[in-house]
Amino acid sequence: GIECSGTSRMCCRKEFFVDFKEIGWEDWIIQPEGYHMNYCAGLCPMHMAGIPGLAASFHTAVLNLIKANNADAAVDSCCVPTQRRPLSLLYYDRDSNIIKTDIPDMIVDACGCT
Amino acid sequence: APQGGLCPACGLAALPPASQRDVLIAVAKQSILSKLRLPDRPNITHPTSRGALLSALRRMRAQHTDTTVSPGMPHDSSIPPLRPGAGVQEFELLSFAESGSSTSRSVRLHFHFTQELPGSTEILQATLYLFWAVPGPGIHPITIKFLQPDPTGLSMTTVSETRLEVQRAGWVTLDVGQAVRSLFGRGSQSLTVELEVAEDWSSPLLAGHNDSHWPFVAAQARVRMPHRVQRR
Repeated sequence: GIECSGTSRMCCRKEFFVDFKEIGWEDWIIQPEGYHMNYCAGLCPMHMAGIPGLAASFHTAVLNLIKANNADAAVDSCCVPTQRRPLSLLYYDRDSNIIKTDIPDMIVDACGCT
Repeated sequence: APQGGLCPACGLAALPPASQRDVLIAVAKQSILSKLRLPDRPNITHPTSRGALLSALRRMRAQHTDTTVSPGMPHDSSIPPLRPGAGVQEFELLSFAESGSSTSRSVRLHFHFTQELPGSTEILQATLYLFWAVPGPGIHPITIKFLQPDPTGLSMTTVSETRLEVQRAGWVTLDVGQAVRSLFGRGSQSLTVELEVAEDWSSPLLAGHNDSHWPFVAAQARVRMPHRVQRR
């Protein structure tokens, strides 16, 4: 996946960290200290469609570009998460029991075009 | 997929940076609470001491890697190892005891499990951890009773009973999976355990002296899948 930089407007992954202390949740979430949420943003031109992680294959991108140039009607695609991982939490529930769980698909690791 | 020429997340980019941050934090909060099936953030009135928590986590880790079982108390071998599939959310639960009535020969412990568990969750395994301080050398028999309130609610009746022999001071584990499953099957949240020793120990458990010896139940559970067919 590609990390978002200041100049690029293409599909990329933006890092976003939610600090549990900052939002007042540190009293009931024991671990971790925050949530690396991250999200996907940016443009997905036609020739980038269907490329997980955008730079997965240069040749695929070139072939898609040729297809796109020859296409009669352009179809947009979206910049979406292509790789995610669970968020492990250790927290107090409403009865002050302590729960450890992995919430699946909570952290965006990579983005790509649909 | 794009809908009406717009991608679902495109609206975020149109917001000013400060609003973007507020929206993302709101999304993060809502996402965590909904995945934990919590209507709102819990308000913690009685946080567990750090000593008790660290000790419990260490014991759980040691238990996972230790194949030895307590004498006379084999763990249920029919429980399969945890292999979470895609989308299956598993939990490990730690419930610390609340002390009930006690004498020099017996003590009652109450465990209140989470409100979200009964009915919606499958208990895979549950283990009671107790720290004993034996009065001297030799074998010390202990009777452990699982109690439930009788229909009138005025007194407790014994549901099951087991005996344990302790030879030295230290942690002892007891499989309470069946007791917890039966409890949840009745829609109850509370487990009451009575520990009784044969001789006068003045205090059967060390819990009152040290936070890190506080008794607890560690359970492994997973969200019950509605489409699963179970054969008994």
